Amino acid sequence: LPAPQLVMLANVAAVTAAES
Amino acid sequence: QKLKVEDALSYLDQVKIRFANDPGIYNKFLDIMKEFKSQSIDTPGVINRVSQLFHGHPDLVLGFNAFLPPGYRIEVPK
Repeated sequence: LPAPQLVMLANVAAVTAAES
Repeated sequence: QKLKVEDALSYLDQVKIRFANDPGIYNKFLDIMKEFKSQSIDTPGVINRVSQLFHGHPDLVLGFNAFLPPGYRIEVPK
């Protein structure tokens, strides 16, 4: 994947969304 | 510079606090990131949606740019 930092942000956002 | 999970959490907090009175915008941002994660949209697609969502919030745009790969950035109008 060409955008590792964006993938990281997306992963954190997914966890955050699941927790709220 | 390599951004860490803490930087991502901090950025998400910044967005959430900014739109505390309009949580729909924060949720839209989370949706955009989910669509990117599931590969429904690519990096230019994310850039397009985020630049519209955070229009008028140059600090949020600059913060988001830090997560973009080399060669990609959202222009902030001066």
